[in-house]
Amino acid sequence: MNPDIKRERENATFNVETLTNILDGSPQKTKRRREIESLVLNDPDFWEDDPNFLSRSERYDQAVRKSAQMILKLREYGISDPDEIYCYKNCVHPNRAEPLDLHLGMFLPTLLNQATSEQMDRFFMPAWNLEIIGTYAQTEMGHGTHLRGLETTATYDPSTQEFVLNSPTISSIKWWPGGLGKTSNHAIVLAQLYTQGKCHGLHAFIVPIRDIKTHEPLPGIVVGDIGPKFGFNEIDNGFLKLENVRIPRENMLMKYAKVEPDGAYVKPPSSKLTYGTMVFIRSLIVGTSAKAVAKSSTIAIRYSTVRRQSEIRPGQPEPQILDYQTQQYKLFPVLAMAYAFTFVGQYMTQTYQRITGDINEGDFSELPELHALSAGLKAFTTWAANSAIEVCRMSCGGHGYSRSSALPDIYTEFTPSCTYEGENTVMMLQTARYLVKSYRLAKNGQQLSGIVSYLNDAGRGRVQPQTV
Amino acid sequence: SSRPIVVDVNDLSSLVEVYKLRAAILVELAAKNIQQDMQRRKSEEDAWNNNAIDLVKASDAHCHYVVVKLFTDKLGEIGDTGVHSVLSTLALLYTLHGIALNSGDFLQAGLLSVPQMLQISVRIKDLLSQLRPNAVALVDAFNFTDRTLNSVLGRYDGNVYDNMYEWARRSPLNSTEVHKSFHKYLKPLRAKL
Repeated sequence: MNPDIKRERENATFNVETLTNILDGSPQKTKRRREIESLVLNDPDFWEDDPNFLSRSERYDQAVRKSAQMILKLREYGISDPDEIYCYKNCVHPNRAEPLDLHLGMFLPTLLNQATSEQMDRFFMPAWNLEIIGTYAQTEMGHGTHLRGLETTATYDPSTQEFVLNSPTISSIKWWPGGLGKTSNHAIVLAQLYTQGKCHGLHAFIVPIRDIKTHEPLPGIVVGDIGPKFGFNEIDNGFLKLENVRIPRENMLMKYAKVEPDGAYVKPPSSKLTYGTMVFIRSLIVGTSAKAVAKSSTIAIRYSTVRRQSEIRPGQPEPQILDYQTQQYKLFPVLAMAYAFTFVGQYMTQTYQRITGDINEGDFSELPELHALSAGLKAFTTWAANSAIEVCRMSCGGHGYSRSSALPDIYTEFTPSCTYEGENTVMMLQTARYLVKSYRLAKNGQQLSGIVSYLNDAGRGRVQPQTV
Repeated sequence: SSRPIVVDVNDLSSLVEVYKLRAAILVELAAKNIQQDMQRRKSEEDAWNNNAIDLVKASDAHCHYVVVKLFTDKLGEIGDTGVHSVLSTLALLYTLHGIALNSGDFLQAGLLSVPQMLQISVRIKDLLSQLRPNAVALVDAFNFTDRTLNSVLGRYDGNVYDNMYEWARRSPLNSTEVHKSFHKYLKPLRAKL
């Protein structure tokens, strides 16, 4: 042990383990997390070649091997709790996304939240057993966060009771979904629904894209990898072009909106339900921001205690970098941010689970607030975290630039979260729409509740600085 | 009134209140600007686009308030004195640092005065010194294993330089003492010069 870092630990004024328990949620959760970590870390099946020294194709190959092992081991150990699966996955693929992320994080949750019981019977077990490997294809080459602008069409044909899916333009080609390029054989495709001559907006459809046995692309499907990116080296983010692809009526996710066999359209109770999976992911991203900042600050602060350079007082030995006030000013606000975002992440997960429970009971009243809060906090935390990681890298001097520091990887793996699942400025404007709407309601005498209740006073002209 | 409200820069609940007022004022400002534009016969959509910067600022202030409030609320759940004390210091730093970075909003709205901003800047420096002895313990509490952190600089044992040297030695460029490019390009080039 380096003597400087040893001495730092001896000087602490609080019990580290107690704080770890608070961050995990309880001592039992800390214990269980460590059990799961040691399962992975002591398992030779997960040993790997250092990805820093591999090509992209080799990195993808290694990641698929580890993901396949991961699925087997999760079954073997009977790990089925989503939090525990997430923890296991994070140990298998530290600091990076993996080829089955979209299958586990979006395809399965979308089925759970938006499929009818008949659809669950058809799709869930094959997906659970990876006969079906799925992804979530929403973004198009020319259209991202503005969902009403998506161009992919699903036109209902009552004569065959099928939907015909098309990518009518180049800009409508699905672009970016993780695992779409080479890994998945199914995709949940978001497309504009046309039936009885009318467009009913965006709906989700389960589309087979590759043969389950041979993995060859199916007729009418043009699919592939979009090429190297800034980070995300382990993932085959893909493109998908649909050319008159026919799928049965039962492949539209119909828990809420429906198309009857004759083509009649039944509206969902809330138009926002189609985007439920995105809200789920946005809620998770808040916690991911916290993790990225926590990792970066751990690296930068530990290194700043063992790194000795320059001098504060002439003739004295080189001090620890962390003794410089400027270094503290760079790193301690980042450390504080890591804690703040961790607690906000815990709150978002609890709030998402509570409101989703209400939705399942038929109460949609808090859905708009959840939408606004998850959009805003996703943008706020990812923007701040993105800058904070860079501050940590810069505070490590030249060595922060080396891939051995892990900071470049943390940065490039995290940065896309500012644009995926909703570009941040657009997210902020969505939150603003809710805030302005709430303000106007308060102004008209309506009593607001929840996190915007502070606007009750603003609406009635009572928000003013008070005199001393 | 243009005079600031009473704010104790050491009192978190008072600071949360200031963040709340800042958010409310910025939301109100954005909403009023949209309203004014609409009264000048602009469509609601154009009025919205014309005030998009204010709207993003309002959302940002709202989110900042939510973060500060949740951090402060969390402190109420922590019973251990040592942990409570160090997290309170962190929460205060986060809150004051946010005010310092967005001082224009707080000053413009009359929520804080210039002398208070100077007081905040001094207080931030106090908090940095206060946190210094606990910095490593605070990151240790995140409890990342060396394998999950995967960083030579962030190693738990702090033995950075010898491991960095070892890591560099594993670079594929070092698999042979003389790289093939020397024979392919540099040596023939030399012969031609």
